[in-house]
Amino acid sequence: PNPADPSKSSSSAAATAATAQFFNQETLQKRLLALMEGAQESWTYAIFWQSSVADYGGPSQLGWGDGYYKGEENKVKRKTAASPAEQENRKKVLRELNSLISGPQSSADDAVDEEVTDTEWFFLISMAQSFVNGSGLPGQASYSSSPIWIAGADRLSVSHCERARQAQIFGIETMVCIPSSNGVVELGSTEVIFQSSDLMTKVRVLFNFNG
Amino acid sequence: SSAVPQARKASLARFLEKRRERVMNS
Repeated sequence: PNPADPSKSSSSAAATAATAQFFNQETLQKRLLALMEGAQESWTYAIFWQSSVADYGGPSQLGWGDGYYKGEENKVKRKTAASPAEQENRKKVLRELNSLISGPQSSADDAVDEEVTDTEWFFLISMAQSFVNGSGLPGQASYSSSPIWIAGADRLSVSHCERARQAQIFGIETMVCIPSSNGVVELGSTEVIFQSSDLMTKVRVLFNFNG
Repeated sequence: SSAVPQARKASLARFLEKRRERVMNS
C-alpha cells in the first residue's frame, strides 16, 4: 500500500480481502470437487498448491492449499509398494493423525486399521510438502507459467523431479500441474491420461481468481 | 503463515472422514 495515497491503500486492502475470500477452504474444496466430478477422465486426486511470498521478501513458495482425494475407479487390487512393516507404519501414522483430529477415543475406529493404499499414502504425505522457487513439478509449472503433463509410468520414473518419481512408485501413471492465479492445480491418476485442452480450460475457469 | 497448518488440518479431517465412508461402503 502507498501511505501517501489512502484511496490506493484501501483499494489494495479490499483487493487483498477479496482474494483471501476466494482462497478460503470452502471455495477451494468446491472448485476441486467441481474439477474432479466434471472431468471425463478418471483422476485419483487433485491438489491446489497455494503460492505465498516468504517473510522478509524471500522467494515465493508453493504450499498446501487444499486437496481432494477421490480414490481409484478401477477396483482391481494393484500391487502395493508397501512391505508389511511399511503398511503397519502407515496405519500407525493414520491412527495418530486420526487421534489428532478427532481425539484419542477415535483411535479404535475400524476404518483407521483398514489397509492404507499407495495413492492414499501419497496424497497424505503431499500435505507436508512445499516447493520453493521453481523446484519440483508444481514449482516448475508456476515458475514457467506453463502446464506440465506427464503421462505414463515410464515417463514419470525418469523425471528429474523427485515428486514425479515418488508418484510413480505409489502407482500414479499420470501427473499434471497447471498454473493458475496464485497457485498450481495438480492432478494425478492411476490411469494413463493424455493431454486434454478441456481440462486446462476447466482449471482456468475454476481457478482464475483474478477473473 | 498459520493458514497453512490450518488448511492441512481441515484437509486431513476431510480426508479421514471420506476414508471412513469409503471403508464403510466397501
